[in-house]
Amino acid sequence: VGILGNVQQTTLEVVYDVAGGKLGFAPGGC
Amino acid sequence: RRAIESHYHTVEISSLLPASVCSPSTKGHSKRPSTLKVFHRHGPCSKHSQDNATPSLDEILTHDQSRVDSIQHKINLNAEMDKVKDKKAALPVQSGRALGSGNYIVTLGLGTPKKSLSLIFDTGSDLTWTQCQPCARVCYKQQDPIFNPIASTTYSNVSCSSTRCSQLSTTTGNDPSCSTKTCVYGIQYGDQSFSIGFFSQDTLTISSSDLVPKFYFGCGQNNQGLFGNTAGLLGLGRDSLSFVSQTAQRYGKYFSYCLPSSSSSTGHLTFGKSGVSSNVKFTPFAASRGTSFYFIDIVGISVGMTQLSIRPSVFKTPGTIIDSGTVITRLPPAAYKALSTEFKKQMKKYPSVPAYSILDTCYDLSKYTTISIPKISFTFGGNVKVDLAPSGILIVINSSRVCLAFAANSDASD
Repeated sequence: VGILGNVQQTTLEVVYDVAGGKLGFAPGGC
Repeated sequence: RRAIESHYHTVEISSLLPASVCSPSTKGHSKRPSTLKVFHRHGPCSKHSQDNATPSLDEILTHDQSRVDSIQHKINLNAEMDKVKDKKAALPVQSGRALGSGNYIVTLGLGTPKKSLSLIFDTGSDLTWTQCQPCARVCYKQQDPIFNPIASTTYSNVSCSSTRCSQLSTTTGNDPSCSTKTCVYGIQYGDQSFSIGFFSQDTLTISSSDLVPKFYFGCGQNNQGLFGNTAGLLGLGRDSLSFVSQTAQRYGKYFSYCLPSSSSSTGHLTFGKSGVSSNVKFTPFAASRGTSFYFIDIVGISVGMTQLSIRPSVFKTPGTIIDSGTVITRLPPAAYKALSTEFKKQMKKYPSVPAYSILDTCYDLSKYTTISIPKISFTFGGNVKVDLAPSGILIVINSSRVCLAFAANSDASD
């Protein structure tokens, strides 16, 4: 598998809606 | 000119370097209930930063590769097990998950009265565990006092006959054992790190107003490996015993986080829907292999104004997971080659230097105070395009070596 690691996730707000079956991204999370 | 500039980041080199003092984020944290502050394990925001055993980046990347090898092994094992199930046969199962360098930690309270514990938070594993007294075999050195179950009025062991005990088989990859009617877990990671101890329940405190009673966790009596000085691990995977599943009634299996751009700033980990940004773009999770990982679909990558020419099957065949515990993103070889080739082309004005560990696209930027780097965007399923921050594109090894922060898998089928 490819793996999206934590360096690439920096500063993004990463949202896990596990029940809704979706993953969200928003810029400028911190 | 404006159109071209919109495809590049102008970056001050100093902004890629961690500062020596902590600058806490003003976003996210403390605005919402059920929010924890996230900080880098080895930065000035962490009390663990004084740790003499702080690894070099080279060591972190070596541990990262152990974790990745282990994830590949585990997913391949799941695929093999699926084949086995189809055949109604059985094979012996070995667990393999590398912890490597988890990197980001949060502080939670455990027990009554609560004791603070700094745990690595990990969307790539499920079991939450902490070191426990009396440390019947081995406890490594940790920063917080080691949790003492006898001192907690709400602590209890889980019996061998409980359903939860039997669920450890999928959560850890190892069947639980039994010691004087108490359920005993064992989890081993791909780099040979492991934790063994009593499967237990106690109150977990997220914030002063947010308590999770009877939370199932591992009370480790024999813990060895690459856990640094942290007190253990917070498992945020999908399996039935993960924190996410255990708190489903309370938080609706919904959580979010922001990882800070440098080890000298902080981010947040928030449970529940409250306060999530309105500008979030969602991609559907892809079909999962195994019970743990979060699979997503990458459909394209762009570098600057160039959309890379990568066949959809390059991503689709092996699949992709998102993991807060892996440091460097691993791409299928063909995708990485396209990415690094285009990046080199657009960075040709900067002098290149030899590879560093798993990173093979590196530059000497010591003569520059400001640089212009092409933006890198990922497009996920559902046509969700995400621009990476500069901190997600370049990683600073030292003043004369800055590298593209991506690596290739060794095999297209990984």
